[in-house]
Amino acid sequence: DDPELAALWQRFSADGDPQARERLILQYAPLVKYVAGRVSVGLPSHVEVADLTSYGMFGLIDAVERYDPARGVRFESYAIQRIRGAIIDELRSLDWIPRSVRSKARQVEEALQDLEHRLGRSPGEEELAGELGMDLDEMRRTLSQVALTSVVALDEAVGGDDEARSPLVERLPDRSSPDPEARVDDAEMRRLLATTVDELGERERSVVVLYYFEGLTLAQIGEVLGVTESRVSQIHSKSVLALRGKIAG
Amino acid sequence: AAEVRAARDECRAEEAQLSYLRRLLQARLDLVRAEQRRRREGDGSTEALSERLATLLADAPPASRREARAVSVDPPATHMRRAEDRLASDATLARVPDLDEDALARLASELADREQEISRRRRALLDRLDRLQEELVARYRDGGTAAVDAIV
Ligand SMILES: Nc1nc2c(ncn2[C@@H]2O[C@@H]3COP(=O)(O)O[C@H]4[C@@H](O)[C@H](n5cnc6c(=O)[nH]c(N)nc65)O[C@@H]4COP(=O)(O)O[C@H]3[C@H]2O)c(=O)[nH]1
Ligand SMILES: Nc1nc2c(ncn2[C@@H]2O[C@@H]3COP(=O)(O)O[C@H]4[C@@H](O)[C@H](n5cnc6c(=O)[nH]c(N)nc65)O[C@@H]4COP(=O)(O)O[C@H]3[C@H]2O)c(=O)[nH]1
Repeated sequence: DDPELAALWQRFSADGDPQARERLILQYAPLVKYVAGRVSVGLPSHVEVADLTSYGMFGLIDAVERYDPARGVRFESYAIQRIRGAIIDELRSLDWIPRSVRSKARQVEEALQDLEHRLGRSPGEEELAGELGMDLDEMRRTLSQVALTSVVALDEAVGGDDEARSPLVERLPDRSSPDPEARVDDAEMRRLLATTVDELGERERSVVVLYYFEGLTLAQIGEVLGVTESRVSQIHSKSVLALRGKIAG
Repeated sequence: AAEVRAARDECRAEEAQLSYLRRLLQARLDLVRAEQRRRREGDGSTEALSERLATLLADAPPASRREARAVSVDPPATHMRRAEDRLASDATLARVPDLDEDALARLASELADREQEISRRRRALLDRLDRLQEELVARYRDGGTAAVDAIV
């Protein structure tokens, strides 16, 4: 790596030199642009994207202050995790999903879990509507309200609400990350998705695989399955809520 | 469809690397230009470095919003190995406070040239990626659920 950067890290970790700290923050600030742009994908339109870089800067500063070069982890990888975590934590505290929609989503999630336990398989939409005391259209309208195509939604599904680690995350083979506070990264999330996909219904399995593993847009998935994009979005929301229930369960 | 998928996966891996590089170059360019402005106009700003940086790093709303697709935030696997990517990852930014006007101007024009080149390559790559994805969509659609089951 670059000898000048190594010297800056040396100056900062040796005696907390404020000038070295400021230069390190400036040097790595571009990572915030990269991460904020990607976390913004798929967020509901009421979320102010321009604020994501402010939240991200806190994550970068936190990363510079906590980084220990002796651990052998590249700073970029460590910082990207912290920047992402800082943006997502802030979005969650600001209710990136409005409270009324969130409580409906929670009802759907609990109904999915109850039905799954009772039936021993992933429930269909009619069964789910019945459990919720709604007709099919009303249930689909509820699913349409919850936009879950972003990195934030998946992080929330995998990480759960509170800081307690969910049981499924602990079962990941290589959680040997050097940083105990590290969040689940993308590769791990996809592994988690892959393990639970088999328990979803056929239609849900196709949507999850075509979106997360084949990289198609919801409209393209609609073309493949012969349904409308809004139906794909509903099926996707149901799958992510089911995933959340399995991971938390 | 296997060979189309292989070509698509290769495209996606290269696009992830290029898009990462592009964003770092754009940010460096914007921070160097801001430093040039600051020196010309005098440093009236009392804001903390982190707030100034946050504003400089934010994107303008794009002309056309793209449809949501699954993105990975992890840095691409083949992280800046090539010598050509030094411009996006060496200690340039840490040195900006020490550089004189001429050095800053040279750096800004070098970064602008490189960003244009990378954005051009990325545009071509995104076009190719989208063509491959459209081809796969057609094959999956025509192949029915069997085609989808083959990958699921
Ligand atoms: N197959 C395919 N993939 C595409 C296409 N356009 C973008 N992508 C990929 O999808 C990611 C998300 O794009 P986005 O939702 O538009 O979200 C973008 C967008 O909101 C913003 N952004 C990126 N470049 C620009 C730009 O030149 N101008 C503006 N205003 N915003 C930009 O940053 C976010 C992240 O950008 P990236 O890290 O480059 O990550 C991009 C890129 O990897 C496309 O036409 N086809
Ligand atoms: N939703 C979405 N739209 C995208 C994406 N990539 C490109 N675009 C759109 O395509 C236009 C041209 O992008 P470009 O050829 O990469 O050419 C870009 C690129 O070379 C450069 N650029 C883009 N963003 C930045 C930035 O933040 N800083 C600097 N210095 N240059 C930038 O300026 C040119 C014009 O940028 P814009 O006016 O923003 O206009 C962008 C934007 O509207 C994407 O991933 N998602």
